[in-house]
Amino acid sequence: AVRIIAVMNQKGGVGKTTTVANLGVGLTRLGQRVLLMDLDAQAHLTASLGLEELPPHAATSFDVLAGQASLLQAAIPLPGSGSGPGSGTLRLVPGTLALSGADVVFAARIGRELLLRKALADATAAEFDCILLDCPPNLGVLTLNALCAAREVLVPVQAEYLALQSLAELMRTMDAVREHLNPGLTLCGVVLTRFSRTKTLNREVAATLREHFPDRLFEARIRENVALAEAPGFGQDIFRYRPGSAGAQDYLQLAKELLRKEA
Amino acid sequence: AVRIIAVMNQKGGVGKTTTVANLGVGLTRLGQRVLLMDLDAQAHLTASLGLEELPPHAATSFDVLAGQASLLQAAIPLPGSGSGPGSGTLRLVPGTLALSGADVVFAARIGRELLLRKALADATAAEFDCILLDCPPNLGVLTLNALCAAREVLVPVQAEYLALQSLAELMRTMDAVREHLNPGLTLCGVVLTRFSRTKTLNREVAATLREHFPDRLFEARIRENVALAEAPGFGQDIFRYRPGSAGAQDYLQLAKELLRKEA
Ligand SMILES: Nc1ncnc2c1ncn2[C@@H]1O[C@H](COP(=O)(O)OP(=O)(O)OP(=O)(O)O)[C@@H](O)[C@H]1O
Ligand SMILES: Nc1ncnc2c1ncn2[C@@H]1O[C@H](COP(=O)(O)OP(=O)(O)OP(=O)(O)O)[C@@H](O)[C@H]1O
Ligand SMILES: [Mg+2]
Ligand SMILES: [Mg+2]
Repeated sequence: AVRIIAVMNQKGGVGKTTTVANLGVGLTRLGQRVLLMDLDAQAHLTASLGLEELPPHAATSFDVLAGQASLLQAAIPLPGSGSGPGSGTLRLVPGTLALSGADVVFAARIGRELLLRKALADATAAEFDCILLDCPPNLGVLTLNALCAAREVLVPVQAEYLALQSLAELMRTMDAVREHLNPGLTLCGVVLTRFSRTKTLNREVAATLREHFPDRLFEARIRENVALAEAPGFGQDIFRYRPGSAGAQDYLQLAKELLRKEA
Repeated sequence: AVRIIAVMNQKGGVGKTTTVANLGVGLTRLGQRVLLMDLDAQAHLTASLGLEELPPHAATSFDVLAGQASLLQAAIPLPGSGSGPGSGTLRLVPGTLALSGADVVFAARIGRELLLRKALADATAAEFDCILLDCPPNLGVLTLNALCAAREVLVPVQAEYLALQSLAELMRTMDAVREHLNPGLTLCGVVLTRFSRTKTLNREVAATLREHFPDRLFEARIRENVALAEAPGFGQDIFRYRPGSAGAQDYLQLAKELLRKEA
């Protein structure tokens, strides 16, 4: 079956978009056929991968949710994320500003949390191995759709106090979704982002996370690496922008570990 | 008149909450009577200032918006932010998880964007000199309420590419609010946060901001300073946690510059 992973954390700026873009490309480098979906009205995943200006009438994730376009119509192939033999493929369903109205637009729809699950139902294993969903920094209807469509949740966490604060509420939300809407939802893992081993705060928060999530904290940690913050400005993933960087190494490690943790 | 400033940026994790907490206390150190309002469902401002557990039946910013509690009933005095002669006072209207439902709860209310303006109307100059509003990382109904209640907007920006991306949409939103709901709304300024002079990316983005906002970029820049990320873990502002730190110096500079820019 296709692996569907929601990359979410309602805390802002913890590296959700950076993780979806670079973990996604890392997985194609390991031969996976990957679909990325931008569910954030800021459309930063779309901009990060070089699609700042969409072709006119291009379908977006809003259209897919609203049932106006199929997943396959909206998925845009991205240039060779790896052109050697055995490398995978990468496609993106772009985000759009129109997503900012989703909470109100879909509020009265019956099954408003299940729109994405229905849309992803036609993503068969013939086309994709893995789908990554980039969520906005809140627990609104778009994130709930991702939690209902996915079987696994990947949570990027910046090792600082405020990001730690949000985790309890995140887990409660997952519990509620599992109880009412998606019984199979599991926590794939928590991954530390913007990590500096020299910062005491980062080490202390990492130790706290290891206690709370003993078997769910990824070994791979994404180190603070300015190349990861520069790459989106060139519309490139880290592997194209700076293949030898710490960011490229770390995200490849994360991709490998994710494949080992096959659900 | 009371200065009402919305501290907002829909980009997540750029330092909104850190700015409201520490600029707020900085202003009291300069003798101002300050009210802070936590409009984020994460309630990080509330936790950062040591109020993780609210007394039972405490009124929150949700109650104030819903018209169930007055501003003065909900405002909690915070321990001496400066106890010498001439130091000001600090009060906080706490956030609550209930805010996460605001978009749907208030969607059908007539004048849903104007609830906060009404609630702040009874904040007279007899009590406060300055009110700072901490907004969530989106352009939903809570941020719109802040933009309608405020006369000025302060925009924290992390000097990285993705944070720059969001500014165009932020300005468009301000224009729309000014045109339809709050003609007096002005941009007080843009302040750089988590700034490292040694990072080329930070210097380049700062140069771009200076071009786009020639007379609106604060001189004061908030440097990357781990003490600012540690302080919330102790429920303290930066002045109490580490008075000699770069963070304390920078936020005091910002407070002084803000008072010079009196609207
Ligand atoms: N490991 C890293 N090293 C350096 N910079 C990073 C790293 N990860 C992310 N960044 C930068 O940090 C900022 C926040 O990351 P990103 O935008 O991916 O977070 P997010 O959780 O998607 O934010 P939002 O909540 O706004 O959607 C961006 O400017 C990004 O380029
Ligand atoms: N100048 C700074 N130096 C070091 N750390 C900082 C600085 N400013 C903020 N931080 C840390 O960066 C993280 C993000 O800051 P903060 O939570 O204030 O941003 P925000 O914009 O309010 O986020 P959200 O969008 O989730 O509301 C926090 O962990 C905070 O402690
Ligand atoms: Mg993002
Ligand atoms: Mg905040």
